[in-house]
Amino acid sequence: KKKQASLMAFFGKK
Amino acid sequence: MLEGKFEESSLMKKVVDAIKDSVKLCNFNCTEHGVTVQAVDDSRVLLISLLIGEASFEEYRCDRNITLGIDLESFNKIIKNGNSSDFLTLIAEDSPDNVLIIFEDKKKDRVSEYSLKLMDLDSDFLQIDDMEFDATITMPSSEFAKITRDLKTLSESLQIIVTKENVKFSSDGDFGTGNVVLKGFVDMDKPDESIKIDMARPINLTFGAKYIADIVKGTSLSESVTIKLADKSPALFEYKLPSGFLRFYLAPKFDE
Repeated sequence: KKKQASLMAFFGKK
Repeated sequence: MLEGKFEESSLMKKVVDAIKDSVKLCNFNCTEHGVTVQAVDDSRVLLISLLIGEASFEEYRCDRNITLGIDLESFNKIIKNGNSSDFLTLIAEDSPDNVLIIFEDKKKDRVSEYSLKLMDLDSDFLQIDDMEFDATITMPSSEFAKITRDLKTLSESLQIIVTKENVKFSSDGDFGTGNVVLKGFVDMDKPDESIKIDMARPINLTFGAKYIADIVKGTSLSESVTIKLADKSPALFEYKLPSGFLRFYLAPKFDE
């Protein structure tokens, strides 16, 4: 079973 | 003041169609260079980055940066009222409460004018640094849309595997499995029909099929789509506009 990653784990808030 | 006139309303119609199912509310940021949108879907899995360059407009003027907070569902209701071949003009004051949307028929003397109320939207702007990708695929956008629709019927996940020779789209569901393998080739007569695979490192990534099904709503914007992939990183799907682009960044799925 695979889990969906969030974009927030990769991109920082500006 | 913003005043942007499109030769045809069809471009804006296609853009709104391509993003309205992924995000509901977004800021259209207007500068002297054109219009940009960055928005993330509610689940924070899919990011949209749009640039409608100044050259996409027949006439364009924006003296000061203007932000238009738009409810895309409402905007879509208005934008659908224009014929695709109509001139479309967007007009807004410097600190606008609404944006004027004007359609002009080219043959008749018919002018339709609508006003859309704007919203004050908070938006987290994400910093996307220049990403390094291990594989890049360019292929006909309609073919990518068909593969996505076909494989989505089997599973909620879509796997993309890139090797030196080919790219494989694959789905593994409860009642069966399916895959489509494409090899790179050059169509000299119709370059847009070509499939180009550049691979520095093999790739094996899994994505939520429903998100890719939303991404392919950009198909009408461009004959081809470019997919950029890197191990354990968000993928980039890009539809080029006459001047600008619609990009989707999609976070992958991982083994638990």
